[in-house]
Amino acid sequence: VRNTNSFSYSTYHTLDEIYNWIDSLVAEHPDLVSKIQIGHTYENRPIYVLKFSTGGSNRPAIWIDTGIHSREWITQATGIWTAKKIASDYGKESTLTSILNNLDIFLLIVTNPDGFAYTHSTNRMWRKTRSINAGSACVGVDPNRNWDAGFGGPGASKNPCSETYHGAYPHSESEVKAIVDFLLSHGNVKSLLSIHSYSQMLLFPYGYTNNLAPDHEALNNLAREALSALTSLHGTKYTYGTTFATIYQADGTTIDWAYNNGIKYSYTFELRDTGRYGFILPANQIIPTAEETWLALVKIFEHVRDNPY
Amino acid sequence: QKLFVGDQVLRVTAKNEEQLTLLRGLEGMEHLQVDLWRSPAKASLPVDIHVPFHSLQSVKAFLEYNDIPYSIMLEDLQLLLDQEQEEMKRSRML
Repeated sequence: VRNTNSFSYSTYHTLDEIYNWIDSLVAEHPDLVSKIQIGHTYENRPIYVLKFSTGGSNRPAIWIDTGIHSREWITQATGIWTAKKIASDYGKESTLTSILNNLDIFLLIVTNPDGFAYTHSTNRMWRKTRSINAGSACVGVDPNRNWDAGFGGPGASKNPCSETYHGAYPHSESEVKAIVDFLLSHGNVKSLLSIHSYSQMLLFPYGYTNNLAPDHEALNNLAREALSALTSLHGTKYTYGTTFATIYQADGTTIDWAYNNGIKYSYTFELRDTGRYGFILPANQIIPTAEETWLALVKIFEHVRDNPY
Repeated sequence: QKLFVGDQVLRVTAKNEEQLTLLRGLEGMEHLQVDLWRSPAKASLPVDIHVPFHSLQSVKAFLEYNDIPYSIMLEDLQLLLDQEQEEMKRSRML
């Protein structure tokens, strides 16, 4: 019997388990949640987005993706918890109910399904896609260097064997192209939140240039507010700022592309690793991580709801 | 399935830009097969390097020779992965 209440949110799951769970969630909340296939991967796996909507036509929307780097398992697990939280709280919790009465939320839990399946079957440390690179024995492209925003600059690698290989051309990866096509055809996405791990940072454009985004101050203020909420739960400390200034130059990233395509509130989360476990965050930290992240997400949701543009 | 027996993750704290440059060079030494979990960005941020067992001696010697401070963040990567698998199995049985 499929039931999202009996699902364990405090453990990691395979792709099949997650996709079955998605079907259960949709079946349990048919008036709120639907599943959209936005494309398929290099190895022909479907890419599913959960749509949370209370009606209306092409409402302003928030996009969230988790797991673009497949080995960052805490992010897919946080995505699952978050989806359940949205579905459970709607109609019961006033802030979220109000948000969903004004905005749609799209949640892509397994953004890199081929890579994720590969982390379960063959190499737990796999980060990239699984596409073959012509002329190289090395497989895969970093899907967070494959976007058409400063593509191919010095903040990505030209070497197919590198973990930050940018790919042959912008949006060469079907996983990236599927999102690009979906967001452009939707045309009314107001916020894009791309969730990574680890290092506890909240980053915003730009990564490919040291120039400040026109909305820098607004992005900076909202980041501060969101992190204040996040830290209030378990005391987890985050830093925030532009990708370029906070960590390093990174070209062709998701949030830079989103911002340059009119999605003002574009952020990258780097979720927790308070215990120095890196990508092997113990499963007992899934729920605390998801809970604190949720508080930051809600702050951003509220801001998007209250500041239409 | 790829195993990571004896692999370690080192947390490195570069003191200056010169040391960061040296750390960036590590990735280019293909025979070492290191994987930068957290890349060298600035001196205030730690760098986490996954080092395969066969390269441990060389990488540690490199760090010590260049006076770059480090600590062992993960002692044996495979042990943690085994625990992770065990937890998933247990959860599935439940």
